[in-house]
Amino acid sequence: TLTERLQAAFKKLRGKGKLSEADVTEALREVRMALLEADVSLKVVKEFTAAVKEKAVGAEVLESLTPAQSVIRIVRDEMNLLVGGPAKLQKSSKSPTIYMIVGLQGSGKTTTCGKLALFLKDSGEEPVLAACDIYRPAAIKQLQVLGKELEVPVFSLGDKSDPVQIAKGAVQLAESSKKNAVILDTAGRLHIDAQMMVELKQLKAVLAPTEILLVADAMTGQDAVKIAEQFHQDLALTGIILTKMDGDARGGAALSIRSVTGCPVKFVGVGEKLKALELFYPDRMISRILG
Amino acid sequence: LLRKGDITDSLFENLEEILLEADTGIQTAEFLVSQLKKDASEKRLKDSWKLMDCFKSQLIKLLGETPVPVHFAEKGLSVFLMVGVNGSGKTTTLGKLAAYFKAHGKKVFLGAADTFRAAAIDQLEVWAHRTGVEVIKHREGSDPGAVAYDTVKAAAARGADIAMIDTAGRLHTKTNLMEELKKIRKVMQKEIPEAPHETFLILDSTTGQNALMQSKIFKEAVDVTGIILTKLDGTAKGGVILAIRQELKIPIKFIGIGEKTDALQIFDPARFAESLLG
Ligand SMILES: Nc1nc2c(ncn2[C@@H]2O[C@H](COP(=O)(O)OP(=O)(O)OP(=O)(O)O)[C@@H](O)[C@H]2O)c(=O)[nH]1
Ligand SMILES: Nc1nc2c(ncn2[C@@H]2O[C@H](COP(=O)(O)OP(=O)(O)OP(=O)(O)O)[C@@H](O)[C@H]2O)c(=O)[nH]1
Ligand SMILES: [Mg+2]
Ligand SMILES: [Mg+2]
Repeated sequence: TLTERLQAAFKKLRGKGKLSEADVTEALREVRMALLEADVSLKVVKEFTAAVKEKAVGAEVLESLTPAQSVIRIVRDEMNLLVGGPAKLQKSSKSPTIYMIVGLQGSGKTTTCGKLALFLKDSGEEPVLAACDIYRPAAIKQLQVLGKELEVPVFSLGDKSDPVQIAKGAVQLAESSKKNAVILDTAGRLHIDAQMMVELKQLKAVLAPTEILLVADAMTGQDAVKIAEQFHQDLALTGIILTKMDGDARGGAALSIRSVTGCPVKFVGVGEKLKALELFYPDRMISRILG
Repeated sequence: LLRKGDITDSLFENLEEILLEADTGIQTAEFLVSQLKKDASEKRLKDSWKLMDCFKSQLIKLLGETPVPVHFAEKGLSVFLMVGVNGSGKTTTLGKLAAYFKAHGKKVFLGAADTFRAAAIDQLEVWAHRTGVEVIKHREGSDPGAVAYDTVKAAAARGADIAMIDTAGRLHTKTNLMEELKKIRKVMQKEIPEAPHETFLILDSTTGQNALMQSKIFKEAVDVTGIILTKLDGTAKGGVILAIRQELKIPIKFIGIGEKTDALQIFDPARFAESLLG
């Protein structure tokens, strides 16, 4: 763990009053390594270690702590600042609330749409699912199977219709059947596919969703920064959902994405079943990243 | 950027950063750069252009200079198994491979052994239809081993050259699911003892260091014989494959570069090394 590594690095600095620049530089090498191993993007690691350095150099080492523990405390505080607190799913004052789900291919969007529908149902809301992925083979069927399992209506116009038309149809269905939420499942796409990003911009422009949630795979590596930056620049994301957190990926992508978008992680996916959606707990995430 | 002027310390630092941002991982990046430094002083390299050339050939050696061809059966049916974590691109890659082998004159059968995920069978059926190959399926929720077994049996009986089995995505941390995969393999071996002739691990190139653990666990469980690195049409470089090559020696056989049927290429280490170094 980082704590153990810092203890080892600081073995020779027993009983010093303040953290010197040399001590801190040594500690930051360990922090940098730990964060890179946890898949935090290099640019974010640099910004983070610079912030820690600023707070740590000359900092008093409390009587009750070792120098390593002092650094860890500063690292944790700085991480808490970065990761932020838990954030709620927003609801619109004008029904139905529209949630737009976006992200890279295979990140877990369709499954997460199902999970969100269940979450909303359990919270007393009445969701409609919109099958806006007209590209992937059997994507519409996949959402329909989930909708059937949840007894949530799925609106589709087949795969020859425009996603904007499908989304509008879903909203009309919600309005006419007194449902108060619409979840738009969109096709996975690359952030560098300009044409596909335009499709999302059009969807946003016409539907004015209350939330635009980026669904990102917890095992994403350095690319997390590029992905998040582009999606945020194009759409102004409102939140993040980190999937496949039931694996053993450290999840540093969470830090990267949060850092470049400023958006809160609202949920984490912890399994393939529709119940497997949890609220995001910052300290659990921090412990996981720091090992 | 790295090929102009003299060799300086900052060049090695820049190189390490490029490797890190390519998901090479800190241990491997530091190792490769320190090796290069030793090489540079031993060979008395003076200009960065020669240095980068030297580095590129080191990478190519590590990635596997000679392409390892697909391993077919000596005679009769060849069986290929697709494995990997959720969403990595298994089903899509299977569709691409079906088209690829068919274009090479092979008769291909597909086995829809993902009996768990919503519309997984439907998804594979679309690919089978698209590429004009047969697909063997059971009902959703049925035993994946049974589907694999029936696919191999039917393919052999009908004179197919290749049977390819799609499996459900599974995290390597789920022991029971890894056991299920072992069982699928065993069941096919009842029909053809040497099956599967290839077990392809499908890795998403946007994955970070976790890809190394995935490779380790899948290899231990079902003896992965080849890696297919998908989604290289994005901005991710897949640098973690260097650590995988170093520790596990698994050959990379294909790469996925898009969502269409023809978006599959034979792995080319030189091109991969070029792209890694940006
Ligand atoms: N273990 C685990 N698997 C998940 C989780 N979320 C999704 N999955 C699985 O990940 C795979 C991909 O999920 P999908 O919902 O199809 O992903 P998608 O983003 O809609 O994919 P595209 O539409 O092709 O971009 C499926 O096998 C899901 O069951 C999760 O939190 N944990
Ligand atoms: N851009 C791009 N997308 C890809 C590539 N390979 C697969 N995909 C996409 O990735 C998503 C997931 O692909 P699948 O084939 O469903 O993945 P899978 O591993 O079978 O997923 P599960 O069975 O749910 O575990 C789909 O949207 C595919 O179109 C690739 O090389 N490039
Ligand atoms: Mg989907
Ligand atoms: Mg699949």
